[in-house]
Amino acid sequence: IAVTQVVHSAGRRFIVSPVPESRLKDQ
Amino acid sequence: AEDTGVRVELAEEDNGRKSSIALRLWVEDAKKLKVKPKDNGAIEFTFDLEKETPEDVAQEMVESGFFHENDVKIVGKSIRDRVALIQWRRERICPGHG
Repeated sequence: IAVTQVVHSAGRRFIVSPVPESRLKDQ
Repeated sequence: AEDTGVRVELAEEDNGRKSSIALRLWVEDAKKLKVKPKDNGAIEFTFDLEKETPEDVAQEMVESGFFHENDVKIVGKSIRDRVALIQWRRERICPGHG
């Protein structure tokens, strides 16, 4: 699974990973 | 809490002791946002219950390119609702703290 890390200039770290399909609302 | 289309959950179990908690946020219903985000991933981040405000984190997400600035309020509200619930639970479990 690809995981992306984004570090904001304020120093906060955001870690982005795919959302499991089971957690996505039916649309 | 109101269904904002943006879901925020705890990314780790809350032991009620740390002021900093790990949260995970993802878009459940992009139609509720003004501008559809480019990525549909879950964003994990830490939030300090004592020092930070949900609006600050939402602004940082906008600046990092996750959301359009027109959606900063809805993202901030989604985080605020979850944080309020966490603080309410902490207060129930251990009154006088938090």
